[in-house]
Amino acid sequence: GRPDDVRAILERISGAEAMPPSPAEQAVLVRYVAELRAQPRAHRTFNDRWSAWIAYRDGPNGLRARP
Amino acid sequence: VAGIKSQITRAVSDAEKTHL
Repeated sequence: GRPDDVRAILERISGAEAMPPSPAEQAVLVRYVAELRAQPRAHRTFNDRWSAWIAYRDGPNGLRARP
Repeated sequence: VAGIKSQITRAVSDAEKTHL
């Protein structure tokens, strides 16, 4: 559900040689984060947390993948 | 600059994780 403009800015600034966000781009990001923070905290069940932990453990850089 | 950019990215993804 990330808005297109936010996604575009994050893609543009990713990468070692990319320029940091302009003031206008920063304003878009700040507004997006402020909108998110105005919402109530997401309710996460135990299952959600457990699945996230398993994905972290078994992911490409997870604990299991380490030699 | 790289630190600032990663801080921005982390702030956005943290807010999404907590509130979406």
